[in-house]
Amino acid sequence: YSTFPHSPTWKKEDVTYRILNYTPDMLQADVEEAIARAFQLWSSVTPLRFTRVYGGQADIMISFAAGFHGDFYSFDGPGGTLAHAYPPGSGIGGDAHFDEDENWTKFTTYSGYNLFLVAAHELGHSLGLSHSNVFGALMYPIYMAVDTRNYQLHQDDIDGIQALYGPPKESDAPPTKAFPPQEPTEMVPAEAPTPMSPREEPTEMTPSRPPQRPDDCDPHLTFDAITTLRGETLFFKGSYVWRKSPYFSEIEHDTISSFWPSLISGFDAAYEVDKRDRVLFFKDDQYWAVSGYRIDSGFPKPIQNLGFPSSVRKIDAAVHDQSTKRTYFFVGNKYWSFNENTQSMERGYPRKIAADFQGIGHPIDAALQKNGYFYFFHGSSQYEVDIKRKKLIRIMKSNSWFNC
Amino acid sequence: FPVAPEKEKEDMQFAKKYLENFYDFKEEKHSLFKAKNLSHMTDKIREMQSFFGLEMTGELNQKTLDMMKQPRCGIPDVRS
Repeated sequence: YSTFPHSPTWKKEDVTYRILNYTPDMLQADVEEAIARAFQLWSSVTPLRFTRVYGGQADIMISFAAGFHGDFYSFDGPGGTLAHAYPPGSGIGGDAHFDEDENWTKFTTYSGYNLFLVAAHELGHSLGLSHSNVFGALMYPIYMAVDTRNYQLHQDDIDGIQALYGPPKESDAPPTKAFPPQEPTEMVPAEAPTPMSPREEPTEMTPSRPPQRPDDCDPHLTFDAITTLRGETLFFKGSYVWRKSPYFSEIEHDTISSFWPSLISGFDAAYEVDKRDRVLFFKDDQYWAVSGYRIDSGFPKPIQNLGFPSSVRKIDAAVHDQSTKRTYFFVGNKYWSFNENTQSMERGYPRKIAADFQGIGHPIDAALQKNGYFYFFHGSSQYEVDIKRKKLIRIMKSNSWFNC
Repeated sequence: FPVAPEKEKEDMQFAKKYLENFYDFKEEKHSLFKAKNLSHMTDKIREMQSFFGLEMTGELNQKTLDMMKQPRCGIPDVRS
């Protein structure tokens, strides 16, 4: 991370903001929510509290504009520069400007820029952070289209903002509530309780504490997907990754966005074709291919490209058998066999899982091949199967790989 | 194939503007020493490549140009 020269910061914990105008690309309520969520990202890791005001001068003035808009940095039309913001200070200090020539969206799509993501980045500047060269950090200068449903700040962002403001106070800062609009409104002092008419219930912010990663040795731990990758094993759940490497005894804890910032999280399945140095990720009826950190171009693709009938809308698990060059896809109580050499589904499938994998009589969450055995994960249990002898060897806890 | 001269000139202009915006590149408009400007720009290209973890060739290759064309924040990456 980096800060601006002389590391300017707000010399108070209560910072105000005002939305001066709106983009016609989104509902006003969606703009307000995106901005509020962006502030909440930063308030959840610092002692700062953000209060929205509806008139007069606020510390952080937020506006949309195109081309020349009164400061020295004119916008450049669609693409290129999306927005900019100024470090803490009086006047224009802290203000954030968004290029109205962009298409602003509430969700992460390929046809526009996610306002929450860009606003969270720009507000990082409004608080005193400059750019980070850590790929996957929010303060990285280039826009990364990531899934924002349970977006987490990268550790680099947290280190940076806490270097400026420290961690949150012990007692959880109450979530910032938007004060109801009053005309004309001067800044409402935080201690002046404002009578809320029933329709103006305080708008609760998104939860003040981001969802936590489950403990490694939580006996109820389950996984969405598991794959090998260049000799390591990656376990996925939501946006979290547990990384087990033969080279280190410790389990490394990461997020999907720290490896592949533009990939969605919450995979359904994943598998590696080791001979091609390729890992495929599946979510609903789409799949992506990566090689190391690089996402292959032309993805996502529909899973029907692999030969699934249109009735299949998602897969539960997938595993590649390096010895036979077959990949097994598990859907409900059935499975398909895909020939990686001919790149086509084998004839005679789908077949019932129970018919060929002894002891596996239920849908599978995730599958893995390691040391010649197959491991099938169902809830918090894991089934070790000897494929050749079609024999169930033993049943373990799903997180037995984490040295619990 | 060799890059068409016209496109190469365009790319160079684009890169110059990018480096001025984000890497504090200042072209000396009246400098008699064209070579000096060029080496200054090479240094700035190298600085940008270093920031983004690209191979630090100092040349305006396709990867570097592609990175410059990504949608981004308007705040400089490097400032005096």
